Amino acid sequence: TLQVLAVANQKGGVGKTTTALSLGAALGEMGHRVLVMDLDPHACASIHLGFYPEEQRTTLYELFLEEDAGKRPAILDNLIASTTNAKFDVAPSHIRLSELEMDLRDRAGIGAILKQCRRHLHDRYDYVILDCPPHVGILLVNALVAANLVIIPMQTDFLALHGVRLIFATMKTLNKALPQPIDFRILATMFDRRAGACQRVLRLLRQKAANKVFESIIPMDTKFREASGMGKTILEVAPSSRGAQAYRHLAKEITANENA
Amino acid sequence: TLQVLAVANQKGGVGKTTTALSLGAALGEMGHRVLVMDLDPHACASIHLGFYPEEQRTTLYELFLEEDAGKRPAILDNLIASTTNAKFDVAPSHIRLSELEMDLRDRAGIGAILKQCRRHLHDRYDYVILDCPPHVGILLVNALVAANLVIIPMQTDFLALHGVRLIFATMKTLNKALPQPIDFRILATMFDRRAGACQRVLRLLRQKAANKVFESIIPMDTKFREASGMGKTILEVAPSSRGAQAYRHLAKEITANENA
Ligand SMILES: Nc1ncnc2c1ncn2[C@@H]1O[C@H](COP(=O)(O)OP(=O)(O)OP(=O)(O)O)[C@@H](O)[C@H]1O
Ligand SMILES: Nc1ncnc2c1ncn2[C@@H]1O[C@H](COP(=O)(O)OP(=O)(O)OP(=O)(O)O)[C@@H](O)[C@H]1O
Ligand SMILES: [Mg+2]
Ligand SMILES: [Mg+2]
Repeated sequence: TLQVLAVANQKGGVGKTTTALSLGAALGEMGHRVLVMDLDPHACASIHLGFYPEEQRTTLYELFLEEDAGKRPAILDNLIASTTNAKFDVAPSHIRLSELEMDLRDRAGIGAILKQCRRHLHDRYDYVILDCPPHVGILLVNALVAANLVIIPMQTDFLALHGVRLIFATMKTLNKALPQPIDFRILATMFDRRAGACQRVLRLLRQKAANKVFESIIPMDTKFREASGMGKTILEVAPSSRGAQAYRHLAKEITANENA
Repeated sequence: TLQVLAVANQKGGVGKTTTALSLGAALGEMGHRVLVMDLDPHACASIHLGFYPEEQRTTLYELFLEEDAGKRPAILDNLIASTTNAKFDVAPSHIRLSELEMDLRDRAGIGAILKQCRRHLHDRYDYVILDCPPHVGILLVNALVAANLVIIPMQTDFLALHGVRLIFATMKTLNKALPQPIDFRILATMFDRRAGACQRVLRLLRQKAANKVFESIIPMDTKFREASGMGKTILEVAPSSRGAQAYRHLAKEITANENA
C-alpha cells in the first residue's frame, strides 16, 4: 500500500531536501520503488540531481494547473524522470510553482490535488516522498493532506523548538477538515553531539513528545555538502559515512513502524 | 552618517539572523550606536533576545501599517527597545508582518517606508541592521531600497551558489527604479574548512566576484547554537570563540571600507 511521506518545516535550511533525497535513496537501496516529488519552487532537490527546471518539458507546475482531474495521470507520466544511479524517480519542480497561490485562488478543492494523484501512483510506487518549501501555502497544504506521515526535520536548538509551533498550528487547523488527524514524527537533523544545546533540546523532545520523535538522529556530516556538489546523494558519494548510515537507519525505522 | 545594512538571502537557514545579531554586537562593542530591526515575521532575532512578539505593545507591524508618514517617528520611538547586555537596540517583529503583502496592496510608495524612516534614525544611530525574511516580498524590497549595503550570507556549497541568483535578479529589477545601483557583498557563512566543496566554492567566488565578497569568513562554530539557547549573542557567551572573532573581523572590515 502506497506510503506518502511529506518532509515539511516552514523554517529554512533545516534539512528537508537533504532528508527527501537521502531517505529516498535509502528506501530505494532496500529495494522499494520510490518517487521523490520536488514541491519547492526553488527546485533544490531537482537541481541537486541535475534536473534543471528550465530544461524540463513538463514540471509539477503543469500538474497543479490542470483543472481536469482526468488529465493529471498523463501529465504525471510525462513529468516523472528516472535518475541514472540514485535508486528513485523524480518529479521535478519549477519556479512557476510559486505562482500557484495566485493562479489557483478561485478554484475549489485545490488542497487535495496531490491526494487525488495517489490513485495513479499507488501501483507504481511503494513510497512517494514530498520535499516541501519553507512556506505555509497551497503546496504545503497539498503535501499535508496527501501524506500518510509528515516528517518534520528539526535542528536541535532552542529557536527551532519555538519555530516548530507554526507547522503544528497548520496541522491543527487542517485536522479540523480532515477525516483523520495528520500523523507526524520529528526528525532531529544536523545534530552536533559536542553542542550542549543540541543534547538538551533532544532530551527535552524525548521527554515531551517521546512517541512523536524518531529514534534515528541525523548527525552533522561534511559529506552532505560534498554530495550536493557532485549532484548525487550521500549514499552514493560516501556510503559508509555517519550521515549515510543515519538515513539508512531512518529508512529501516520507517519501514519497521509500518509493519508494526 | 547613518549606514543601513540589510542582511538578505531568500534561502532559509543561511545565517541571516545570526549575522544581524552577531555583527550588531560586534559593532556595538566597537562603540558604535546600533539598532537591529527584525523584518522577519517569524521574529527569530526578536525571540533570540527575549522579545516575544505577543508581549510587545508596539511592533514593526504598526510602523508599516501607518499611512501617515508623519506619525511613524513616534511609532518607531515606541517600538525600539534596548537590550540589557547586548550592545544594541532592537526593533522587534511580529507574525502579523506576514499580512503586509495583503494589507498594503493598494497603497502607493510601499517600497520606501523604511527608507523614509532613515531621517528619524540618522542622528540616533551609526548603524541600522535589517534582518530579512527568506522571502522575496514587500519587506525585502523595503530593506533593499533603504540599505547602503546589502550583506548576503551564503553557505559555500554548489546549491547556495545557484540559489543566490534569485536575490541578484531582485536587485537587478529594483536597480532600474533606484537612483543608484544597490551595493552588496557576499559573506561566506557556516564555512567548513574540512569540506572540499566549501573550499572550491569559496575559490570560485573569489575568482568570479572578487570585489563583491567579504574577506571575512564565518566558520562553523557550535557556540552559535549554545548562544541562541541562552538568549544572548555569541560575543557575550563565547567571546574568544572562532565565531565571535570572525564577526569582529567583519565589523572591522565594514567600518574600514566606509572610511576608505
Ligand atoms: N546533517 C547535515 N550535516 C551537514 N550539512 C547538512 C546536513 N543536512 C543538510 N546539510 C546541508 O545544509 C544545507 C541546507 O540543507 P537543506 O537544503 O536540505 O535544507 P532545507 O530545509 O531543504 O532548506 P530550504 O528550506 O531552503 O528548502 C545544505 O547545504 C545541506 O547540504
Ligand atoms: N557559523 C555557524 N556555525 C554553526 N551554526 C550556525 C552558524 N551560523 C548560524 N548557525 C545556526 O544555524 C541555524 C540557522 O541560522 P540563522 O537562523 O541565522 O539563519 P537564517 O538565514 O536567519 O534563517 P531564516 O531563513 O529561517 O531566517 C541557527 O540554529 C544558527 O544558530
Ligand atoms: Mg529544501
Ligand atoms: Mg533569520
